[in-house]
Amino acid sequence: MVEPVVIVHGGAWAVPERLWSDSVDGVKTAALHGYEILRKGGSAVDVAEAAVISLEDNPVFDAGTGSVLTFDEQVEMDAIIMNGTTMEAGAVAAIRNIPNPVKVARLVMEKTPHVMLAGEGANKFAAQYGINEVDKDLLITPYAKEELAEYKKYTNAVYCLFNKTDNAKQMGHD
Amino acid sequence: TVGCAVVDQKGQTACATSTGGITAKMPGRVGDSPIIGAGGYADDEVGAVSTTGCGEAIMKACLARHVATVMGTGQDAVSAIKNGLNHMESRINGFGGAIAVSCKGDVGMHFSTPRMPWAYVRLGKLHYGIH
Repeated sequence: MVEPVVIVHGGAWAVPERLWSDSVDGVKTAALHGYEILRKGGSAVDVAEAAVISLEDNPVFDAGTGSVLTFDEQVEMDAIIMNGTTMEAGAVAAIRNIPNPVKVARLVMEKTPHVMLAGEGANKFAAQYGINEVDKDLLITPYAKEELAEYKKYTNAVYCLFNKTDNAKQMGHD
Repeated sequence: TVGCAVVDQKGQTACATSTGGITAKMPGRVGDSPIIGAGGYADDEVGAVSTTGCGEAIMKACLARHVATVMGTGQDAVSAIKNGLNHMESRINGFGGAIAVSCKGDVGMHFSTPRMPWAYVRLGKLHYGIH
């Protein structure tokens, strides 16, 4: 017998201090939720999915609700799930406006012969199983909007300086 | 990005990773998260891994598979993750983090970024951190 373990993460980046407490609370909640399912006899796949759903539903993390925005101010998300016993895997890429992409990834794994569905096809597949797009505003946080606005403001400022030669892009300006 | 790696009492493993990507990404850009062997990997003969960080670098490094392969040589989970992150940094100048469990119940996490919130439960006890 193996001592069961559930481990989760909330993303590796320069998490600002104002998010430290909520981020740690979020991963603690997800790990405990997963372990409880494991204790009740859930499979490893059940646990992985449930823990990630807990994190996707927490707006402090960049996944599901709380996802950052594309340059076009859209929500496009990626997810994967893998079963180490069967080596089966399912994934979605650039899926739009779905609160829990990992649920769709699991459906890809269990209901199709494929490993990944992307874009519009992923959304159509999700809808076949009752997982429909939601209003993107339900997934977008004020923080995500601020981040994108700050990025565009900064980028415009830098590129304006180099407008005549467009050297900024060539230089890979940081 | 968020992720999970699990091993149950029977030694059965699974992983999951989910992300919104990076701010202001090009529409259609896909990072490492949904790519097997990059954003996640699970194999009962070795363990389970979920990664996070610079997606383009993680894809080039096949980070999750790298960590799993090193665990398969008998190294502990933390050493395997450090090995993968060091490889990614030295060869691709990429940074990130990962969590892993081995099929024997060994657990590890490590990151080369300033912070990564993590938590795990083992023997009913919760462990957590961010720095």
